[in-house]
Amino acid sequence: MFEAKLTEGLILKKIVESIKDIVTDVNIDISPSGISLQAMDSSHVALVSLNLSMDGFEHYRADTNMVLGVSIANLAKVMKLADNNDQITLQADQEATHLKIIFENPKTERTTEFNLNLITIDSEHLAIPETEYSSVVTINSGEFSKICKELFSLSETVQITTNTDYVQFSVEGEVGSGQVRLGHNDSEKKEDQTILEVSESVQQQFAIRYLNMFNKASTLSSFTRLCLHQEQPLVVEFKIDNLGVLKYFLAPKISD
Amino acid sequence: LIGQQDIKNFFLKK
Repeated sequence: MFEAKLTEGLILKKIVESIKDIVTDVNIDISPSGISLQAMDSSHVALVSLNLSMDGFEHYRADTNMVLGVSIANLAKVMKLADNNDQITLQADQEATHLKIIFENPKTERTTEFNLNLITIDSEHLAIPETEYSSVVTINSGEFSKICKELFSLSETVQITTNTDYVQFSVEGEVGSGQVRLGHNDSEKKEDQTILEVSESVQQQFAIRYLNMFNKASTLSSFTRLCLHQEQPLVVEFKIDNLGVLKYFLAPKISD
Repeated sequence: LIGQQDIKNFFLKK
């Protein structure tokens, strides 16, 4: 038996919106301590990893580990039934064939229920090695979204360079070349801060198209954390207050 | 020319 109730259902709605363009069918892993999922996009360029702790739920019960295979496209359709102020409850029996999703609005007394059919997904579960990232950049999520969006109109690829003084996003395309450079900024206004933690400089290239997809999660968190290490995938991390973390891994491009 | 690497190259199969 699994049951989890999230008071701020909007968070779940936003999570589904933030991953639905990247992954299609996903195994959701339920454990007594929380909910997690890991999935790659169809072209194996990016990987999504979500971890939600039971502590963030108003009510949480999972007697055993369970795997719920879900079509994210269909889950997104069901989530459209939820009002932004709804509480969301997820329920599944042992050996379940469907996931029951309940939306409740205590103010308007409206309740919506949907039984989403589960599917069997044969997906690879990958082990992500512990990595000590040599460059970690914490940046306002709205600002990072805007930089990626605007640079994408100029080039498909961005080169990210870090050093102790700045992080630089540079592009080169038919239009020309240029860069956005952000220095360490620990101003009093927290939302303006850019925090650089660089032990070793990194220079890598990435497909901006994917960064734009990841940035849909910027509504979940005021800050985006970029973790970089030469020869390793970029991690774009969004912390979800009191609940968990949504991470996207993106393989770097290499010059032939 | 720039090639896109496969994310699976970086992780281990469980």
